[in-house]
Amino acid sequence: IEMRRFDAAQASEAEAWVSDL
Amino acid sequence: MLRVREIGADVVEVTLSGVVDRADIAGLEQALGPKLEREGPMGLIVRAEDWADITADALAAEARFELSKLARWSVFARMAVVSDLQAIGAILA
Repeated sequence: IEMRRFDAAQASEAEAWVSDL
Repeated sequence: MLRVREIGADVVEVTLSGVVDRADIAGLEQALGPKLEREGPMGLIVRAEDWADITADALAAEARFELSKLARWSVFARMAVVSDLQAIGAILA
């Protein structure tokens, strides 16, 4: 599993990243 | 409090807020368990912007759940944690 932390201000970026499978 | 929802065909979002207790983990097991039986790859996003704490029994229950499904977590190809806490980043690393 690839894991990353995103700051709260980057929530939309986090969603895009996990969706890019 | 803990909430699980699908935000896409292959993406599950878990939102933690306030204090997470044992009942929340029971809900997590119920909601996430069936998804762990799917074929991957899937994405998991944990939103913890408003998370304050977790009770000791909830922490133990969560660890038991993770271990019981150890062979299935790889269904999630990517996991993102949204939190301003630097400690979370250190734990993930």
